Amino acid sequence: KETFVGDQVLRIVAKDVVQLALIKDLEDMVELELDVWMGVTDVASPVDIRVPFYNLQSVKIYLESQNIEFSIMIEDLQMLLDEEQEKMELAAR
Amino acid sequence: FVEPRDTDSFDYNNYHTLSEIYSFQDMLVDENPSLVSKMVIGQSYEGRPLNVLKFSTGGSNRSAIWIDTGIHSREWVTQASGTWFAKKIVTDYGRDPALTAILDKMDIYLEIVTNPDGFSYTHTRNRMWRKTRKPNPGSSCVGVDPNRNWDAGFGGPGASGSSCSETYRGPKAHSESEVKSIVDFVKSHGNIKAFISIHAYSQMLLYPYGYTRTPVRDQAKLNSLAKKAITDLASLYGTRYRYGSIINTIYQASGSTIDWTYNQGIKYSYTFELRDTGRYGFILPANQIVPTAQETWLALMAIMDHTLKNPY
Repeated sequence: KETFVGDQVLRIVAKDVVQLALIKDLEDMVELELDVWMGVTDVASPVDIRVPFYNLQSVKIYLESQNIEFSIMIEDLQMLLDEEQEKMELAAR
Repeated sequence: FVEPRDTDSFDYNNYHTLSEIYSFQDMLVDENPSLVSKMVIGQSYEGRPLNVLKFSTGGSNRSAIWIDTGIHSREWVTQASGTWFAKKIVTDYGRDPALTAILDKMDIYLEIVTNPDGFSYTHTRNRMWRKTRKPNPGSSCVGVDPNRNWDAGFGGPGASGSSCSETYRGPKAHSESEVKSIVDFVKSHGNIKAFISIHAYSQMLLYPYGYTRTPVRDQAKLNSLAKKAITDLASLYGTRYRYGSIINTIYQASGSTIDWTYNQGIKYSYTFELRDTGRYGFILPANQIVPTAQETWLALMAIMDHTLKNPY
Protein backbone atom coordinates (compact mmCIF):
# COMPACT_ATOMS: atom_id res chain seq x y z
CA LYS A 1 0.00 0.00 0.00
CA GLU A 2 1.42 3.36 -1.01
CA THR A 3 1.79 5.79 1.85
CA PHE A 4 2.27 9.52 1.91
CA VAL A 5 4.25 9.98 5.10
CA GLY A 6 5.69 13.49 5.25
CA ASP A 7 4.12 14.56 1.97
CA GLN A 8 2.77 18.07 2.15
CA VAL A 9 0.18 19.94 0.16
CA LEU A 10 1.31 23.47 -0.51
CA ARG A 11 -1.06 26.28 -1.34
CA ILE A 12 0.80 28.66 -3.62
CA VAL A 13 -0.37 32.16 -4.42
CA ALA A 14 1.02 34.09 -7.36
CA LYS A 15 1.40 37.87 -7.15
CA ASP A 16 1.40 38.45 -10.90
CA VAL A 17 1.51 36.70 -14.24
CA VAL A 18 5.29 36.35 -14.08
CA GLN A 19 4.99 34.30 -10.89
CA LEU A 20 2.12 32.40 -12.44
CA ALA A 21 4.43 31.35 -15.27
CA LEU A 22 7.09 30.30 -12.75
CA ILE A 23 4.56 28.12 -10.93
CA LYS A 24 3.56 26.63 -14.27
CA ASP A 25 7.24 25.80 -14.86
CA LEU A 26 7.30 24.11 -11.47
CA GLU A 27 4.26 22.03 -12.39
CA ASP A 28 6.07 20.84 -15.50
CA MET A 29 9.19 19.62 -13.67
CA VAL A 30 8.43 15.91 -13.89
CA GLU A 31 11.48 14.93 -11.85
CA LEU A 32 9.86 16.48 -8.77
CA GLU A 33 6.93 14.02 -9.00
CA LEU A 34 4.45 16.69 -8.05
CA ASP A 35 0.74 15.96 -7.90
CA VAL A 36 -1.14 19.07 -8.91
CA TRP A 37 -4.43 19.15 -7.05
CA MET A 38 -5.47 22.54 -8.34
CA GLY A 39 -3.48 23.89 -11.23
CA VAL A 40 -2.45 27.31 -12.44
CA THR A 41 -5.39 29.40 -13.57
CA ASP A 42 -5.19 33.09 -12.76
CA VAL A 43 -3.60 35.34 -10.19
CA ALA A 44 -6.74 35.34 -8.05
CA SER A 45 -6.77 31.56 -7.65
CA PRO A 46 -4.35 29.60 -5.49
CA VAL A 47 -2.48 26.57 -6.75
CA ASP A 48 -2.47 23.43 -4.59
CA ILE A 49 0.31 20.91 -5.10
CA ARG A 50 1.11 17.71 -3.24
CA VAL A 51 4.86 17.46 -2.84
CA PRO A 52 6.52 14.16 -1.92
CA PHE A 53 8.52 14.40 1.29
CA TYR A 54 11.85 13.83 -0.45
CA ASN A 55 11.27 16.77 -2.80
CA LEU A 56 9.91 19.25 -0.28
CA GLN A 57 13.20 21.03 0.13
CA SER A 58 13.75 21.52 -3.60
CA VAL A 59 10.25 22.86 -4.13
CA LYS A 60 10.36 25.23 -1.16
CA ILE A 61 13.76 26.55 -2.20
CA TYR A 62 12.44 27.15 -5.70
CA LEU A 63 9.42 29.05 -4.38
CA GLU A 64 11.39 31.07 -1.86
CA SER A 65 14.10 31.98 -4.35
CA GLN A 66 11.43 33.35 -6.69
CA ASN A 67 9.66 35.19 -3.85
CA ILE A 68 6.51 33.21 -4.44
CA GLU A 69 4.18 33.13 -1.48
CA PHE A 70 3.02 29.74 -0.22
CA SER A 71 1.54 28.13 2.84
CA ILE A 72 1.29 24.55 4.01
CA MET A 73 -2.27 23.46 3.47
CA ILE A 74 -1.68 19.90 4.70
CA GLU A 75 1.27 19.33 7.01
CA ASP A 76 1.50 15.55 6.72
CA LEU A 77 -0.88 13.96 4.27
CA GLN A 78 -0.56 10.46 5.71
CA MET A 79 -1.71 11.66 9.12
CA LEU A 80 -4.88 12.98 7.54
CA LEU A 81 -5.39 9.74 5.61
CA ASP A 82 -4.86 7.70 8.79
CA GLU A 83 -7.51 9.78 10.55
CA GLU A 84 -9.85 9.25 7.60
CA GLN A 85 -9.25 5.50 7.71
CA GLU A 86 -9.80 5.36 11.44
CA LYS A 87 -13.09 7.25 11.15
CA MET A 88 -14.26 4.92 8.41
CA GLU A 89 -13.46 1.86 10.50
CA LEU A 90 -15.11 3.30 13.59
CA ALA A 91 -18.21 4.20 11.61
CA ALA A 92 -18.43 0.72 10.14
CA ARG A 93 -18.56 -0.88 13.59
CA PHE B 1 -18.98 -4.96 11.35
CA VAL B 2 -22.66 -4.28 10.92
CA GLU B 3 -24.17 -4.02 7.45
CA PRO B 4 -26.94 -1.42 7.24
CA ARG B 5 -30.27 -3.19 6.85
CA ASP B 6 -31.83 -0.54 4.68
CA THR B 7 -31.08 2.82 3.11
CA ASP B 8 -32.55 4.62 6.14
CA SER B 9 -29.86 3.17 8.38
CA PHE B 10 -27.10 3.71 5.83
CA ASP B 11 -24.55 6.14 7.25
CA TYR B 12 -24.51 9.13 4.90
CA ASN B 13 -22.11 10.94 7.20
CA ASN B 14 -19.23 8.63 6.41
CA TYR B 15 -17.23 7.42 3.47
CA HIS B 16 -17.88 3.93 2.17
CA THR B 17 -16.14 1.26 0.16
CA LEU B 18 -17.21 0.22 -3.31
CA SER B 19 -19.00 -2.89 -2.09
CA GLU B 20 -20.92 -0.85 0.47
CA ILE B 21 -22.03 1.56 -2.25
CA TYR B 22 -23.01 -1.33 -4.53
CA SER B 23 -25.06 -2.80 -1.66
CA PHE B 24 -26.66 0.58 -1.06
CA GLN B 25 -27.74 0.73 -4.71
CA ASP B 26 -29.32 -2.72 -4.52
CA MET B 27 -31.13 -1.85 -1.29
CA LEU B 28 -32.49 1.35 -2.81
CA VAL B 29 -33.82 -0.56 -5.80
CA ASP B 30 -35.38 -3.24 -3.56
CA GLU B 31 -37.06 -0.63 -1.40
CA ASN B 32 -38.40 1.45 -4.31
CA PRO B 33 -39.10 -0.94 -7.16
CA SER B 34 -41.65 1.31 -8.82
CA LEU B 35 -39.29 4.28 -8.92
CA VAL B 36 -35.70 3.01 -9.09
CA SER B 37 -34.04 0.41 -11.22
CA LYS B 38 -30.40 -0.47 -11.73
CA MET B 39 -28.86 -0.60 -15.16
CA VAL B 40 -25.42 -1.95 -15.93
CA ILE B 41 -24.14 0.10 -18.85
CA GLY B 42 -20.81 -1.68 -19.18
CA GLN B 43 -17.80 -3.00 -17.35
CA SER B 44 -14.70 -1.29 -16.09
CA TYR B 45 -11.29 -2.46 -17.28
CA GLU B 46 -11.00 -4.76 -14.25
CA GLY B 47 -14.46 -6.16 -14.85
CA ARG B 48 -16.51 -4.25 -12.34
CA PRO B 49 -20.09 -3.34 -13.29
CA LEU B 50 -20.78 0.24 -14.31
CA ASN B 51 -24.03 0.70 -12.44
CA VAL B 52 -26.47 3.46 -13.21
CA LEU B 53 -29.57 4.08 -11.13
CA LYS B 54 -32.59 4.99 -13.20
CA PHE B 55 -35.30 7.00 -11.47
CA SER B 56 -38.44 6.82 -13.52
CA THR B 57 -42.17 7.01 -12.97
CA GLY B 58 -42.97 5.33 -16.25
CA GLY B 59 -43.24 6.04 -19.96
CA SER B 60 -40.81 5.03 -22.61
CA ASN B 61 -37.73 6.90 -23.69
CA ARG B 62 -38.71 9.97 -21.76
CA SER B 63 -36.44 12.96 -21.88
CA ALA B 64 -33.83 12.55 -19.20
CA ILE B 65 -31.23 14.10 -16.95
CA TRP B 66 -27.85 12.45 -16.40
CA ILE B 67 -25.76 12.94 -13.26
CA ASP B 68 -22.41 11.26 -12.63
CA THR B 69 -20.10 11.40 -9.66
CA GLY B 70 -16.62 10.11 -9.01
CA ILE B 71 -15.00 9.93 -12.44
CA HIS B 72 -11.81 11.02 -10.65
CA SER B 73 -11.71 8.25 -8.11
CA ARG B 74 -9.96 10.03 -5.25
CA GLU B 75 -12.61 12.76 -5.00
CA TRP B 76 -14.54 10.73 -2.45
CA VAL B 77 -16.95 13.49 -1.52
CA THR B 78 -18.48 13.14 -4.98
CA GLN B 79 -19.35 9.43 -4.67
CA ALA B 80 -20.62 10.12 -1.16
CA SER B 81 -22.75 13.00 -2.43
CA GLY B 82 -24.08 10.81 -5.24
CA THR B 83 -25.24 8.29 -2.66
CA TRP B 84 -27.00 11.04 -0.72
CA PHE B 85 -28.63 12.36 -3.94
CA ALA B 86 -30.02 8.90 -4.68
CA LYS B 87 -31.70 8.72 -1.29
CA LYS B 88 -32.87 12.33 -1.61
CA ILE B 89 -34.63 11.58 -4.88
CA VAL B 90 -36.67 8.70 -3.46
CA THR B 91 -37.41 10.66 -0.26
CA ASP B 92 -38.54 13.82 -2.04
CA TYR B 93 -40.56 12.25 -4.83
CA GLY B 94 -44.20 12.82 -3.94
CA ARG B 95 -43.25 15.34 -1.25
CA ASP B 96 -41.29 18.05 -3.00
CA PRO B 97 -43.45 19.53 -5.78
CA ALA B 98 -40.50 20.59 -7.93
CA LEU B 99 -38.81 17.18 -7.93
CA THR B 100 -42.15 15.43 -8.33
CA ALA B 101 -42.91 17.54 -11.40
CA ILE B 102 -39.53 16.64 -12.87
CA LEU B 103 -39.95 12.91 -12.32
CA ASP B 104 -43.53 12.95 -13.59
CA LYS B 105 -42.18 14.05 -16.97
CA MET B 106 -38.52 13.05 -17.10
CA ASP B 107 -36.19 10.28 -15.98
CA ILE B 108 -33.05 10.82 -13.94
CA TYR B 109 -29.97 8.63 -14.44
CA LEU B 110 -27.35 8.64 -11.71
CA GLU B 111 -23.95 6.94 -11.97
CA ILE B 112 -22.52 7.10 -8.45
CA VAL B 113 -19.18 5.40 -9.04
CA THR B 114 -18.12 6.33 -12.55
CA ASN B 115 -14.59 4.96 -12.14
CA PRO B 116 -14.96 1.87 -9.91
CA ASP B 117 -11.47 0.47 -10.55
CA GLY B 118 -9.88 3.73 -9.52
CA PHE B 119 -12.21 4.02 -6.53
CA SER B 120 -11.38 0.53 -5.34
CA TYR B 121 -7.68 1.32 -5.79
CA THR B 122 -8.03 4.43 -3.61
CA HIS B 123 -9.38 2.22 -0.83
CA THR B 124 -6.81 -0.53 -1.13
CA ARG B 125 -3.52 0.71 -2.57
CA ASN B 126 -3.25 4.42 -3.22
CA ARG B 127 -5.63 6.99 -1.79
CA MET B 128 -4.34 9.57 -4.26
CA TRP B 129 -5.32 7.65 -7.42
CA ARG B 130 -7.43 9.59 -9.87
CA LYS B 131 -7.20 7.79 -13.25
CA THR B 132 -8.58 4.55 -14.63
CA ARG B 133 -6.61 1.35 -14.04
CA LYS B 134 -5.97 0.16 -17.59
CA PRO B 135 -2.29 -0.53 -18.28
CA ASN B 136 -0.59 1.49 -20.99
CA PRO B 137 1.37 -0.74 -23.39
CA GLY B 138 5.07 0.05 -23.34
CA SER B 139 4.82 2.09 -20.14
CA SER B 140 5.08 1.24 -16.49
CA CYS B 141 2.51 3.94 -15.75
CA VAL B 142 -1.09 2.85 -15.48
CA GLY B 143 -4.35 4.55 -16.32
CA VAL B 144 -5.93 7.36 -18.27
CA ASP B 145 -7.57 10.55 -17.07
CA PRO B 146 -11.19 9.79 -17.94
CA ASN B 147 -11.95 13.49 -18.13
CA ARG B 148 -9.50 13.97 -21.02
CA ASN B 149 -10.58 10.90 -22.98
CA TRP B 150 -13.68 12.22 -24.74
CA ASP B 151 -13.94 12.98 -28.42
CA ALA B 152 -14.05 16.76 -28.10
CA GLY B 153 -10.83 18.45 -29.09
CA PHE B 154 -9.17 15.16 -28.14
CA GLY B 155 -5.39 15.38 -28.11
CA GLY B 156 -5.34 19.17 -28.06
CA PRO B 157 -3.74 21.45 -25.47
CA GLY B 158 -4.82 20.93 -21.87
CA ALA B 159 -4.28 17.18 -21.80
CA SER B 160 -1.11 15.19 -21.65
CA GLY B 161 0.25 12.69 -24.13
CA SER B 162 2.45 11.17 -21.44
CA SER B 163 1.07 8.03 -19.86
CA CYS B 164 2.67 8.92 -16.53
CA SER B 165 0.83 12.22 -16.29
CA GLU B 166 -2.26 12.63 -14.11
CA THR B 167 -3.97 14.19 -17.14
CA TYR B 168 -2.97 11.51 -19.66
CA ARG B 169 -5.60 11.57 -22.42
CA GLY B 170 -5.21 7.94 -23.46
CA PRO B 171 -4.22 6.43 -26.82
CA LYS B 172 -7.44 7.47 -28.55
CA ALA B 173 -10.78 9.06 -27.75
CA HIS B 174 -13.11 6.76 -25.80
CA SER B 175 -10.35 4.22 -25.25
CA GLU B 176 -11.52 3.74 -21.64
CA SER B 177 -14.50 1.47 -21.16
CA GLU B 178 -15.70 3.72 -18.33
CA VAL B 179 -15.99 6.55 -20.88
CA LYS B 180 -17.12 4.48 -23.87
CA SER B 181 -19.97 2.98 -21.85
CA ILE B 182 -21.39 6.44 -21.15
CA VAL B 183 -20.85 7.46 -24.78
CA ASP B 184 -22.78 4.43 -26.00
CA PHE B 185 -25.51 4.97 -23.44
CA VAL B 186 -25.97 8.66 -24.28
CA LYS B 187 -26.06 7.93 -28.01
CA SER B 188 -28.46 5.02 -27.72
CA HIS B 189 -30.75 6.93 -25.37
CA GLY B 190 -30.89 9.93 -27.66
CA ASN B 191 -33.11 12.01 -25.42
CA ILE B 192 -30.87 13.29 -22.64
CA LYS B 193 -31.52 16.97 -22.07
CA ALA B 194 -29.17 17.76 -19.20
CA PHE B 195 -25.82 16.19 -18.35
CA ILE B 196 -24.12 17.03 -15.08
CA SER B 197 -20.72 15.63 -14.21
CA ILE B 198 -19.64 16.16 -10.62
CA HIS B 199 -16.04 16.60 -9.48
CA ALA B 200 -14.31 18.04 -6.41
CA TYR B 201 -12.87 20.48 -5.39
CA SER B 202 -12.45 24.29 -5.81
CA GLN B 203 -16.10 25.37 -5.85
CA MET B 204 -16.98 26.00 -9.43
CA LEU B 205 -19.89 25.38 -11.77
CA LEU B 206 -18.64 25.16 -15.31
CA TYR B 207 -20.10 24.85 -18.79
CA PRO B 208 -18.42 24.16 -22.17
CA TYR B 209 -16.04 24.68 -23.73
CA GLY B 210 -12.73 23.63 -22.31
CA TYR B 211 -10.90 22.85 -25.51
CA THR B 212 -11.59 26.07 -27.38
CA ARG B 213 -12.14 29.73 -26.63
CA THR B 214 -15.04 29.80 -29.05
CA PRO B 215 -18.10 30.37 -26.88
CA VAL B 216 -20.89 27.83 -27.08
CA ARG B 217 -24.04 28.87 -28.91
CA ASP B 218 -26.00 28.82 -25.64
CA GLN B 219 -23.43 30.66 -23.56
CA ALA B 220 -25.83 33.37 -22.35
CA LYS B 221 -28.43 30.84 -21.19
CA LEU B 222 -25.88 28.54 -19.58
CA ASN B 223 -24.31 31.47 -17.82
CA SER B 224 -27.55 32.80 -16.37
CA LEU B 225 -28.66 29.34 -15.28
CA ALA B 226 -25.26 28.75 -13.64
CA LYS B 227 -25.69 32.01 -11.75
CA LYS B 228 -29.12 30.94 -10.51
CA ALA B 229 -27.78 27.50 -9.52
CA ILE B 230 -24.86 28.83 -7.50
CA THR B 231 -27.07 31.43 -5.85
CA ASP B 232 -29.42 28.68 -4.70
CA LEU B 233 -26.42 26.62 -3.54
CA ALA B 234 -25.05 29.51 -1.50
CA SER B 235 -28.42 30.09 0.17
CA LEU B 236 -27.86 27.12 2.50
CA TYR B 237 -24.41 27.61 4.01
CA GLY B 238 -23.04 30.63 2.17
CA THR B 239 -20.60 28.56 0.10
CA ARG B 240 -19.39 30.74 -2.74
CA TYR B 241 -18.88 29.30 -6.20
CA ARG B 242 -17.33 30.73 -9.33
CA TYR B 243 -18.94 29.96 -12.65
CA GLY B 244 -18.25 30.26 -16.37
CA SER B 245 -16.84 28.27 -19.23
CA ILE B 246 -14.11 25.74 -18.43
CA ILE B 247 -11.46 27.50 -20.48
CA ASN B 248 -12.18 30.91 -19.00
CA THR B 249 -12.68 29.79 -15.42
CA ILE B 250 -10.02 27.12 -14.89
CA TYR B 251 -7.80 26.39 -17.85
CA GLN B 252 -7.75 24.89 -21.28
CA ALA B 253 -8.69 21.22 -21.06
CA SER B 254 -9.25 19.10 -24.13
CA GLY B 255 -11.24 15.89 -24.32
CA SER B 256 -13.45 16.66 -21.36
CA THR B 257 -16.85 15.13 -20.67
CA ILE B 258 -19.22 18.03 -21.02
CA ASP B 259 -17.60 19.39 -24.18
CA TRP B 260 -18.49 16.08 -25.79
CA THR B 261 -22.03 16.01 -24.38
CA TYR B 262 -22.68 19.58 -25.52
CA ASN B 263 -21.47 18.70 -29.01
CA GLN B 264 -23.93 15.80 -28.94
CA GLY B 265 -26.72 18.34 -28.60
CA ILE B 266 -27.18 18.25 -24.83
CA LYS B 267 -27.63 21.93 -24.17
CA TYR B 268 -27.56 21.83 -20.38
CA SER B 269 -24.10 20.35 -19.95
CA TYR B 270 -22.43 21.31 -16.70
CA THR B 271 -19.62 20.15 -14.48
CA PHE B 272 -19.32 20.90 -10.78
CA GLU B 273 -16.26 21.23 -8.62
CA LEU B 274 -17.58 20.75 -5.11
CA ARG B 275 -16.70 22.32 -1.80
CA ASP B 276 -13.20 23.33 -0.79
CA THR B 277 -12.67 24.25 2.84
CA GLY B 278 -9.24 25.61 2.02
CA ARG B 279 -7.63 23.17 4.43
CA TYR B 280 -8.12 19.69 3.06
CA GLY B 281 -8.46 19.82 -0.73
CA PHE B 282 -10.48 16.80 -1.76
CA ILE B 283 -9.59 14.98 1.49
CA LEU B 284 -12.73 16.50 2.90
CA PRO B 285 -13.60 15.36 6.43
CA ALA B 286 -16.59 13.04 6.48
CA ASN B 287 -18.65 15.47 8.53
CA GLN B 288 -18.75 17.71 5.45
CA ILE B 289 -20.31 15.10 3.17
CA VAL B 290 -23.93 15.85 3.99
CA PRO B 291 -23.59 19.66 3.98
CA THR B 292 -21.79 19.43 0.65
CA ALA B 293 -24.48 17.18 -0.81
CA GLN B 294 -27.29 19.32 0.59
CA GLU B 295 -26.01 22.54 -0.92
CA THR B 296 -25.14 20.88 -4.23
CA TRP B 297 -28.64 19.42 -4.40
CA LEU B 298 -30.08 22.94 -4.49
CA ALA B 299 -27.97 23.75 -7.53
CA LEU B 300 -28.88 20.46 -9.18
CA MET B 301 -32.55 21.20 -8.61
CA ALA B 302 -32.15 24.61 -10.23
CA ILE B 303 -30.65 23.00 -13.34
CA MET B 304 -33.15 20.13 -13.44
CA ASP B 305 -36.12 22.44 -12.88
CA HIS B 306 -34.95 24.74 -15.66
CA THR B 307 -34.48 21.76 -17.97
CA LEU B 308 -38.04 20.63 -17.30
CA LYS B 309 -39.52 24.09 -17.86
CA ASN B 310 -37.51 24.92 -20.95
CA PRO B 311 -37.88 21.99 -23.32
CA TYR B 312 -35.90 22.04 -26.55
